[in-house]
Amino acid sequence: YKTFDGDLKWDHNDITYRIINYSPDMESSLIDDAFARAFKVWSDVTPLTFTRLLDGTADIMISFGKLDHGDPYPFDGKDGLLAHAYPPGEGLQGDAHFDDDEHWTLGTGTVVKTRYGNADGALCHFPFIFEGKSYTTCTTEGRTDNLPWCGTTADYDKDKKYGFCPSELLYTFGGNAGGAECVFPFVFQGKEYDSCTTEGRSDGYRWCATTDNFDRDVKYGFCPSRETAVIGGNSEGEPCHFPFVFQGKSYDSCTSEGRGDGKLWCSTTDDYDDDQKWGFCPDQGYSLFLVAAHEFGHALGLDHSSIREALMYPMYSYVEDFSLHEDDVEGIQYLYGRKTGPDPTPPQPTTDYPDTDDTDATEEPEPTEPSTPTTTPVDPTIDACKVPKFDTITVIEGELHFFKDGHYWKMPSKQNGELMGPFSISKRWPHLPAVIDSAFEDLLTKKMYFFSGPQFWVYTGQNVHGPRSLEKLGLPSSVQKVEGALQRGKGKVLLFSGENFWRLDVKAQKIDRGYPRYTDSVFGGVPNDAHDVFQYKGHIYFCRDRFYWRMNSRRQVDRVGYVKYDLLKC
Amino acid sequence: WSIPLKPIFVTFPGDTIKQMTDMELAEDYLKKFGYMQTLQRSGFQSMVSTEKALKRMQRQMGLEETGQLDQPTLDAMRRPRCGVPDVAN
Repeated sequence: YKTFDGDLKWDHNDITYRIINYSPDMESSLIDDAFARAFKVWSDVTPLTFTRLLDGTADIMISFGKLDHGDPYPFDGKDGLLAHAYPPGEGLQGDAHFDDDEHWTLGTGTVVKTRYGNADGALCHFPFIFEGKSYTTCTTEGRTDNLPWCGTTADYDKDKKYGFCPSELLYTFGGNAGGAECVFPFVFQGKEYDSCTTEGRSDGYRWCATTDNFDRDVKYGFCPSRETAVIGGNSEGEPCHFPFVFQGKSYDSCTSEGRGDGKLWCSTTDDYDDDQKWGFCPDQGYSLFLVAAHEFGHALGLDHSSIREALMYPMYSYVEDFSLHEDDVEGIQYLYGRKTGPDPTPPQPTTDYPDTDDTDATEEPEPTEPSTPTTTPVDPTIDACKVPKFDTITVIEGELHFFKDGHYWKMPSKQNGELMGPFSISKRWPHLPAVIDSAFEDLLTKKMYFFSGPQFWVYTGQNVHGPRSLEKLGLPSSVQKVEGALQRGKGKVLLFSGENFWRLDVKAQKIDRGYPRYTDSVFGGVPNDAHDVFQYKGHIYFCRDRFYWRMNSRRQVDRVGYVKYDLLKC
Repeated sequence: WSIPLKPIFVTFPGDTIKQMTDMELAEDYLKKFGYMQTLQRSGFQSMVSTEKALKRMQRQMGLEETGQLDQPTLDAMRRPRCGVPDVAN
């Protein structure tokens, strides 16, 4: 391994990073995930931690760009240079840039993450069978709205699992329109456009207006790449047109004819000779995770290694089961030392924790007087600090409550308050099941709403209504559980499920119009599969496993931490 | 009789990839990644000979150090890679 001259390194271990923009090649959540995994490669073997910022200046600023992208080292189109990064320091130092003329994937071809449909955002499964025919790309067959879709299992005919593929008709990214879909035709500088365009931009990115008149509304977004779209050339984003004519000869597939570099290309119209519209054909692409892990090595202070198998070797090669080479480990530990302190507590087997079947109320040594139904712990040996993942966390009467398998704990709101519990759910709310997916207290009426599976209960004091089905609230039948609830002013509550959320008008007991919406379109930077969402002391918390992402009132993630240490104070 | 076809190369509009000869590719590569130019301690720049630069590049890449622009070296130069120079300037 080699370090930069002077052993350039960060003078702190809590490194921050920020993703400035996204590539149209992959869904933003996949890009976020690839970068997070790439940082984890290094945090696994050092005392370094990496925290993502959503705005402001971070130590490592990450961006995608093409050719001349604002620093002295322009990229060079498809292939060749993939990315570069600067050694640790102020300003541009520490930053990582990725060439967006590359086809960014996870290394084995286009990754198509679906939206909507009934597959909860699963990836497309290629090939998939539809009406007996095999499809290797997204298709608009079977639809009249021209939206491309795919099966998310091998056989749509059998499993009926599907989702919609990236399309500007479905959504945009970046820009200022909150991810709204393109509106065609739209007017830009007095001219009408029927498709995404690069006009008006110098960076080559395709965009569209999200209203019918950009000149008037100035609302726009960037167009996601369809998986069949060509890369580079002069028709980026268009699909190949087969057959096409080149030099008088007809071609039914991509060809390297006419090029000295062997790269496969195609025409995007039926006649290249007439129209001269072309682009490179989609290929396996480059693994954003692997390239990012390499670049972040530079951003932390490692130069190129001469060991071919090392991550810091300058050439790209795809490996399926990546693990950091000894040479890279030695290099980074030379700069920052080994990982110190204990590893995070591994998930505890659920046998540590009494099952609801074993916690028959009649056997538990707790008082049963109705007047004191809530305040006597059932068994102090059941330790909240050993619970790897709570069923739900919510605020009741200003106190944070943690629910798990028939029990709950509460954290007094006063400073330095100690965790109290566990208490039995069945003692305080006798009609509730053991597992509570979500709960909230209506601020106006002080009624408590509890959700479990496809049902909900409403408690007013000790009176209960329910169980009732989620559909009674106006949620679609496809919603099988509500995983988080967030008060939005008096009388409105956001209900989270999967990657979506709905706004409930509590008084009218109806879902407001315009919902569902994508969680990540409104709450950027938090996991879109959070299993607990709640508001506490002015912050919104999204929990996944034992971690939480805390969002401030400006919807910026200002902290990522452990539920165990920060909320339970273990 | 089969007559070898002469490949026809065309200039594709909007193509950002420069069509280069092997020698042009090598010189560009050696310069871009720091093998060709080294800053002397006294502060002035001196050009390193192509042979020396090639050897240095071949050593870094784990190739046979021939100092010649042979096929394995050209293949290595055509592989996708990180843009950070191998030899610091």
